[in-house]
Amino acid sequence: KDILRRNEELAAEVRELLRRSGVRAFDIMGSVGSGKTTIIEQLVDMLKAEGVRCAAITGDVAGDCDYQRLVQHGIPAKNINTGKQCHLDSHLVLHALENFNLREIDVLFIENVGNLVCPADFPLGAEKRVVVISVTEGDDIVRKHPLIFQLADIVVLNKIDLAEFVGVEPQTVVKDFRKISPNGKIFLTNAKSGEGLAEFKNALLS
Amino acid sequence: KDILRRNEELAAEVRELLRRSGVRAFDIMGSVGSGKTTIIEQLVDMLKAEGVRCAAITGDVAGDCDYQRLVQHGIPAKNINTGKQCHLDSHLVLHALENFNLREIDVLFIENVGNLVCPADFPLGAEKRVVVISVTEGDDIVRKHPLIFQLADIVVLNKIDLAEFVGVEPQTVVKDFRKISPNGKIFLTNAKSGEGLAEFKNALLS
Ligand SMILES: Nc1nc2c(ncn2[C@@H]2O[C@H](COP(=O)(O)OP(=O)(O)OP(=O)(O)O)[C@@H](O)[C@H]2O)c(=O)[nH]1
Ligand SMILES: Nc1nc2c(ncn2[C@@H]2O[C@H](COP(=O)(O)OP(=O)(O)OP(=O)(O)O)[C@@H](O)[C@H]2O)c(=O)[nH]1
Ligand SMILES: [Mg+2]
Ligand SMILES: [Mg+2]
Repeated sequence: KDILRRNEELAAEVRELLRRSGVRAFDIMGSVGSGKTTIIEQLVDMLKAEGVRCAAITGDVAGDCDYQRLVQHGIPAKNINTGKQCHLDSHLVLHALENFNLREIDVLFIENVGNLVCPADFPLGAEKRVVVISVTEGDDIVRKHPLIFQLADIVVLNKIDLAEFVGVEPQTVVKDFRKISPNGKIFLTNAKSGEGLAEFKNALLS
Repeated sequence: KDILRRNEELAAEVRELLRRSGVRAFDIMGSVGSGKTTIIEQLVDMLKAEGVRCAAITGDVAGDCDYQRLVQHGIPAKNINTGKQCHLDSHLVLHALENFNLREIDVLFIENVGNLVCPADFPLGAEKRVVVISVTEGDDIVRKHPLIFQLADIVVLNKIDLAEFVGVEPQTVVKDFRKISPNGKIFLTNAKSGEGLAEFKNALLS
């Protein structure tokens, strides 16, 4: 389809622009409410403490809740409302980048729209694609959405502190992920306490 | 667009077929892992005990996890894999109905694909459209996805037993919902224990 080909062309433009500017960008996908913003907030604080200059693009169907949370952390950010579209695309990202002075940014987090289906087909030109899910969504999530997990560079299984309350064994999810992505990396985290985030951050920036 | 118009036409066919057969159908939408299947399982058990004959259609991108869970409850069911499509549509439902003897069914649950965006645009011809979300997804869910909540006949805010662990006040979500849908009904439930489900069932079948 033309839409997907056009998206690939613009993703290549995004990748080239980011490469020339020395910006490392990460596409943070995942289900609604899995903890994407909380994880970005935590990573931004950790990276700022190391002198790394962060920025963010937030994608949501409506509203600017995530944008407001991230600017509280003192970083430049841009909000994109996608309306009826349930994913970000490289055209939207390319335009959003015009709002930043890329020379002053080291790491750019792109928080995608909460959705485990359509974002898979729309690469944004980021260095790595991350999928954040949470144990509270059940243990069959990977089996049900194989495509997005096959293309993920890193998967984060968040809210492990709640596993016992929903009757989910995190290792079930880990096994499912290893079956479809033997080389993919998966991290178990509690974004509220910070548990597991240092390992995830290191894998992201390695 | 032609796709949406065609969907409306087939939804009208579905509605007419169900009306003639005396089947009451409910479109259960909501976010990934919010508790849709667990709620349907509980309602099926409750209704069977009252002599109500139930059936189900399950929509998922891949796999038949939900289908397998529902047939354990001794009801006829049909699984639909939507592949790249992140929502069910009335064409898929119309064909799925061919697998049932509608004369022997009183209530049909249609579990839609987990997604808070695209299912809004694809009515299936059901009597009521329900949106199931859970407190573990955060308290800003309604603000972020106004469209699907505006068209919902009933909203279920599930997993209220976990509210304190994610720092969410359920009344925040209720207030947001009332703002955009003054006449819409919202029920707070714990699908694991059954709390709140009798009230939801009565509103659904009223
Ligand atoms: N207990 C617990 N709660 C968490 C954790 N991570 C996030 N939360 C809570 O989960 C809810 C959703 O977190 P967000 O960070 O807003 O999730 P998100 O993926 O950005 O959500 P959307 O952008 O709306 O798709 C919030 O109430 C968080 O406080 C965790 O590891 N453990
Ligand atoms: N603590 C708690 N756990 C729940 C509740 N409802 C569902 N769960 C758990 O949440 C997880 C997801 O529930 P499902 O019923 O599979 O959710 P779903 O919406 O059908 O999921 P998908 O079809 O994959 O989108 C499972 O591990 C359930 O046991 C609840 O009210 N409280
Ligand atoms: Mg967010
Ligand atoms: Mg389900």
